[in-house]
Amino acid sequence: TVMARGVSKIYHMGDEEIPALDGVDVTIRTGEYISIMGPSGSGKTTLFNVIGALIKPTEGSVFIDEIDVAQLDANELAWLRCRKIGYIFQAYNIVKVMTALENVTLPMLFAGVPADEAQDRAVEILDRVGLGDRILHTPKELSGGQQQRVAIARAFANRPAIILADEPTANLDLKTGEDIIHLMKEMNAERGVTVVCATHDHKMLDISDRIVWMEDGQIKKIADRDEV
Amino acid sequence: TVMARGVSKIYHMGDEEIPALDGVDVTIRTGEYISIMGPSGSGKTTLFNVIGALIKPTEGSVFIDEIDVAQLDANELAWLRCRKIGYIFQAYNIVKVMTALENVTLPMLFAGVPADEAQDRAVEILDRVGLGDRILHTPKELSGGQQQRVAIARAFANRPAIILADEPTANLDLKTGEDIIHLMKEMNAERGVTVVCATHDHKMLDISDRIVWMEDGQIKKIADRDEV
Ligand SMILES: Nc1ncnc2c1ncn2[C@@H]1O[C@H](COP(=O)(O)OP(=O)(O)OP(=O)(O)O)[C@@H](O)[C@H]1O
Ligand SMILES: Nc1ncnc2c1ncn2[C@@H]1O[C@H](COP(=O)(O)OP(=O)(O)OP(=O)(O)O)[C@@H](O)[C@H]1O
Ligand SMILES: [Mg+2]
Ligand SMILES: [Mg+2]
Repeated sequence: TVMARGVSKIYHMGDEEIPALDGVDVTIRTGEYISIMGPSGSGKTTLFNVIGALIKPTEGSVFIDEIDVAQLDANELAWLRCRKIGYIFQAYNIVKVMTALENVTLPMLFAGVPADEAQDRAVEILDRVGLGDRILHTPKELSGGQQQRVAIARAFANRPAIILADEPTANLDLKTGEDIIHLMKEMNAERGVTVVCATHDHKMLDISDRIVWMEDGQIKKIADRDEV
Repeated sequence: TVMARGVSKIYHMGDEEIPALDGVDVTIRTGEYISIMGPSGSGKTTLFNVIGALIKPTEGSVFIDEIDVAQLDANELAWLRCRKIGYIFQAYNIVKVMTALENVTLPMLFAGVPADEAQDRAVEILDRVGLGDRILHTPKELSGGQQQRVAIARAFANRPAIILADEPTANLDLKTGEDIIHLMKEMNAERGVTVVCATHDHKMLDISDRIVWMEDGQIKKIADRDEV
């Protein structure tokens, strides 16, 4: 389970206070596929950053499988982010000086996977997202949607228990977007990967177990798929 | 008019040749709203870069109002890119060390607009895209969709004759995306701005005069809206 309890995040700019998150409570069940929707600026990325233990909340707590992430030391946090959670960033954050193949093998090498096995798995997942003929391209030799797919492939590389996907289909056409959604649903259904997806893409609704709506840093509504 | 005639772009990687554009012919009429759709990797951004005179084609020519852009000197090209064309980049390319306000005023200052007038216009256009309360935020203090809207506002700042919008609604929710499409349609209808939009967003189809489909670096089909 991934649980956010009473999570708030306030940014300070001079005298101004910006409540990016305002009292968020949500429990994501193990193996669930949950989509988070809401207007631009409503707090989806900030919630992901808090859940993924990348930033500290101003108030409240995050529990991952009942462990309070605020109690983890640097090594434990690093393990969490490297092995347990796969993060697909909204701006991709792929390494500009590395090829697609290097970008995807890197987290596996950090996790101690032997180099040749890491390369085989990287080639397989890159092929799976339609980049089989682009593995030696660096980001500037890739289109926007291809860069996005490198970020997606990289997140799945270490077979994490939890995927945080921040708008993973934003730069993809309908068909390619459906392929990616299909891949994530398959990971979820066949391997029990918990998928948390921030998205503006209404195609995502049909395959989500639950849908969360956010607005102004708050959760307004959570619904089961069949209620929607 | 914006005309691409026999435009090809071939990238070389070692011995490999990648035909990003392969014999593209299209004439965009003055004041038209034209959408370009196609799979990720099909050549939309590359076509924009050639049309916007940011890269040279391997073969073929681009004519903007009957002027061959290959014949322009550095000053003329700079003027074209600063005053005539407004480019909304797929990756935004906004300046990270500047606020939203500074990012939007910058092209106006380059164009010789007095600083106070530039500021007034910047505030107005930022308010129009829903960022009125974010004008002093730098990119890292903005959400993905907010950064995209800074890029949009910046492109309109100098009241260009032609807007090249590369997936301008990719990171926007339905409502915000509709507001932006509405803004661009209004610029087109009321001010005669020629809008060329690369998009995966099917909401864009209803307001386009024509739609171009690309695949593998080629134009497969061009249709009028009512044929679609
Ligand atoms: N470092 C910061 N300082 C000040 N305000 C910030 C900062 N980071 C984010 N914000 C604000 O917090 C709010 C939430 O941002 P967040 O990135 O979580 O939104 P989002 O839901 O992911 O939006 P989008 O759909 O556009 O990606 C936004 O209004 C943003 O301007
Ligand atoms: N510098 C480069 N070197 C080699 N190949 C490149 C380079 N730049 C682009 N490409 C390739 O050219 C093709 C077209 O790229 P382009 O960015 O125009 O696609 P696109 O239609 O904009 O895709 P998307 O919808 O994903 O943004 C892609 O297959 C890409 O891998
Ligand atoms: Mg976001
Ligand atoms: Mg593109």
